[in-house]
Amino acid sequence: MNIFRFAGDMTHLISILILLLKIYATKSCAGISLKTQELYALVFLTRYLDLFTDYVSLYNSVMKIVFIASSLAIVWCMRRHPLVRRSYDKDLDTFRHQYVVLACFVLALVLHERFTFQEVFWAFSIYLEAVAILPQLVLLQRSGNVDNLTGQYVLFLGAYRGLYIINWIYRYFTEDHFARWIACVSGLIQTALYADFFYYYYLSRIKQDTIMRL
Amino acid sequence: HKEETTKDEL
Repeated sequence: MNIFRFAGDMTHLISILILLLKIYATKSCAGISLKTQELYALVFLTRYLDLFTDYVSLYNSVMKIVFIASSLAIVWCMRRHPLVRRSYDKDLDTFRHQYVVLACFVLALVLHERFTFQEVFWAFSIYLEAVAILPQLVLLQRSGNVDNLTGQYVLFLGAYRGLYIINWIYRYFTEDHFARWIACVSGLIQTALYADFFYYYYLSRIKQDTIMRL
Repeated sequence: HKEETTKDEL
């Protein structure tokens, strides 16, 4: 495992910890999209079907369990926790995620490496992860002013995707293997979504700050 | 020639 992959995993982990910290400390999930969180839970559950069949390393297995458990915990808090659920911006979180799930599943049925249960769901999880952030980005844009923690959550997720791309480039030149094309193409699309969002979101915030200062 | 990796990423 190279340093870029490890740094990518750590920024991914930090983004989830930021979210858990925000929910725990403020007892609020304002500005967080439940739909994005449910999509991530679905992503981890369908991708890590190999948890008990294919062992890679202790690191991988532990991280898989951490990702599944933390994403389920966040969804549980936002749906069931008596205090947290009250702060959920239901009216702003309107992205039609069910169509995205359906589209990704159809795509996985068509584009996969082998037509087996695990491989189809693995491809589905890769496609779904690429677009899972969309409800969150829509919510951020609609709600306007966002607290720092929510902004940092998206920032760290974006960093994770960027580092994974550097990891693939590094692996391509240093190993006899190259990363799977389904993951690479989906990863590039996903990173482009973040880049586009950061470009317009932070640009508009910098403009706003400048106007405020004037 | 290069071969695809096993699924060793998260």
